Amino acid sequence: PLGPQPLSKDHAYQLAMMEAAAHHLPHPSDSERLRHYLPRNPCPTPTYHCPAMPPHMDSLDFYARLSTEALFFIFYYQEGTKAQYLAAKALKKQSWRFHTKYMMWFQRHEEPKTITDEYEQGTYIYFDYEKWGQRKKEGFTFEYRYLE
Amino acid sequence: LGSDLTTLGLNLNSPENLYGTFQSPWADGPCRPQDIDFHVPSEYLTN
Amino acid sequence: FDDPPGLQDKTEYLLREWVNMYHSPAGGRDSTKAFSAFVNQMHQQGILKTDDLITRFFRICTELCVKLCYHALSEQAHTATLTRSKCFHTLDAFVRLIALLVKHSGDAANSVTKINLLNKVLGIVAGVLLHDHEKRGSDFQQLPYHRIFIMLLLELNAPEHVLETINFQVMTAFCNAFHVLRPSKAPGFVYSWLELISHRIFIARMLATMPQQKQGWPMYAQLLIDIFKFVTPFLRNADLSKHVSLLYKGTLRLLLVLLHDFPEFLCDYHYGFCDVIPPNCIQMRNLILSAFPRNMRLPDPFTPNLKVDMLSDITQPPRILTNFAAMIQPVTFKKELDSYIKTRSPVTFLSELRGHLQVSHEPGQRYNVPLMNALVLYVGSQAIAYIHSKGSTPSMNTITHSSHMDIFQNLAVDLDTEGRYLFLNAVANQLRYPNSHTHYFSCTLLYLFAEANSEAIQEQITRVLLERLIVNRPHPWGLLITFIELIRNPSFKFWGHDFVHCAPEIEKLFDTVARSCM
Repeated sequence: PLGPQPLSKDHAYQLAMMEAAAHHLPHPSDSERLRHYLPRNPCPTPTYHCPAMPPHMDSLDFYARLSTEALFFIFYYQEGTKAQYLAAKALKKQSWRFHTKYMMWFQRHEEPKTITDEYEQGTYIYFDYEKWGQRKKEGFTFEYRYLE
Repeated sequence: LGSDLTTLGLNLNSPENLYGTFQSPWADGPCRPQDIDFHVPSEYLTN
Repeated sequence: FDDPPGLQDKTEYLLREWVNMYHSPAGGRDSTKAFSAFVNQMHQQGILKTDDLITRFFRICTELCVKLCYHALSEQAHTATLTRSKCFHTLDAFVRLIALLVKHSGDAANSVTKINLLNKVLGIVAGVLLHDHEKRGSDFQQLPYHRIFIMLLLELNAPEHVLETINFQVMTAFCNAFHVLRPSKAPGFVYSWLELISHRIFIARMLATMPQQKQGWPMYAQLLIDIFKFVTPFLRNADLSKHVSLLYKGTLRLLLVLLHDFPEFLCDYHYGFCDVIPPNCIQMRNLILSAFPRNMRLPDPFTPNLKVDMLSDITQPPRILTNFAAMIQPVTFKKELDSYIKTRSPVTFLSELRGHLQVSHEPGQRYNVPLMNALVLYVGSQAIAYIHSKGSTPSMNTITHSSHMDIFQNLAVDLDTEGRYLFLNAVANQLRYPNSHTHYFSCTLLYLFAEANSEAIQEQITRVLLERLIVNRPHPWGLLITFIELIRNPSFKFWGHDFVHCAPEIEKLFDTVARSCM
């Protein structure tokens, strides 16, 4: 039985201000750090153009099934995000190890020739971001103390 | 009659909490992993 | 006003310097190298000499950032992406400077200087926003302010020890700033404002990870009340404009997240929320009233022969964190009310009751809704306590022949349609998960139906229940069991009333509900 209520002058002003603001809504990326490499497209994209998010897209086993190159792409171009964190965990599951001193990922290529509790000498492959591919590193010494 | 609240893009049957990936009151879907700032080891910030 | 001569230029020079240092690789990942160099420059320029100068410095920096954003936004040639990266290039640097000054002001143990500085800066940004909002009117843009607030929130919630120790004060400072900028004060900022209080980091901190978890709850409840109060006048008219429905839908999304993740929060503050949600906003109110503690198992309301009074939780009083008794004003009225409840005197109390509740003769605005809600809950709580003091529990027998029921029956009979609608809504707002209030008010509603001296009252009780049932889900458990009891229990003679058969679709609807009950 309350029925509609006429807007007071103050409420009419508030409505006008709100309607003006609705023309420049905050975009979700306004609440995220700048993504230098893959900035979000702030243009309103109709939902049917948005790639449907596969289920459990933010789960580790989804990432574990991605190719090594895909994981390194995510690790490199989506730094500082949960995606990078998940890619790092998935790379570890693929027996990659991050070497903090060299800031690089390595994977043991064959049994190392010498092992001490400090390091192991052997042939390793690493991911070359410049050439975007895996490359061997002969005779490399893997220092455990820098291992992340 | 209100609206069908299951069509607002929130997985209301999710066993996990929703707020961790809640993107925005205006968004039709949750955040993607690449949208969520994450405190990774500083060495990972390779650029 | 009265900025010392040259301060504007000096500040502009320093800000530009800082932005370059922030973005230079030499600045270091978290700008600590750049910061220590820059603080020396601030010292040399005398900025840190007095509190007043620091305040002016931050205000001028904020105004410079805002001006830059308006300029970037006005350049049509720019794409939205380019505009944003231009704005954020400076804004993010400015925020980093604020965060570093907050973290490093005073010595590590002294959180007071840090928090004072944060409150000062948030207050300055809020002040510049309100001034800009008033000056520019519908040309106001929220972008720079949104970015400053959210990036400062992210910076000050990074997992660092110095920040963890002051997190409660940091979040309190943000809540105060957001309350100062509540939508009724800055309607042009409302969409950003809702986005800020919905942000996953803000929700996590306010509702989930505070050391004493519930410390943040009252502050967050206040912010929700701010948005409810703002949308109320625009929701009273059922046909919402596009922009209002956008805001309403956004609020529903946030409430759904809270219902799913923090139902106990909605349970504790339901009273304060329903006090400000407009009575015709039925689905949003149902959403709040549907919350129940996660460790509670609700029996299916359609269970045949469900014995509600046998449920273990039904005797437990719900937590209600709003001091509703204090909302019964004036004090003289509260005194008379307490006296009538205790001694049924003064005898004039009942006949004067409507006069206390009625505030105008304007249709649709005749009654003081918060007072009505507080009165109903207060009298009901007193009744439950009285029944328990007699060693029994609320039931159709124990709630009758009491001063409490006198008051409710008087309200049912003496009020006009509008007043009775508000009264019945105040009762129906207590029909939630199994607890002593749900039980008592469910019995009360059914008793008022059974004892009504006119079919109009019975019809209105039915309407109040029905309008809550026919909207989309969710529906509060207490509402369902009350309605099922009404249509199933022959002693209420529900099906004999003309209004049940007033229209084919209504009759069909009752049939559908009845069939799903049997």
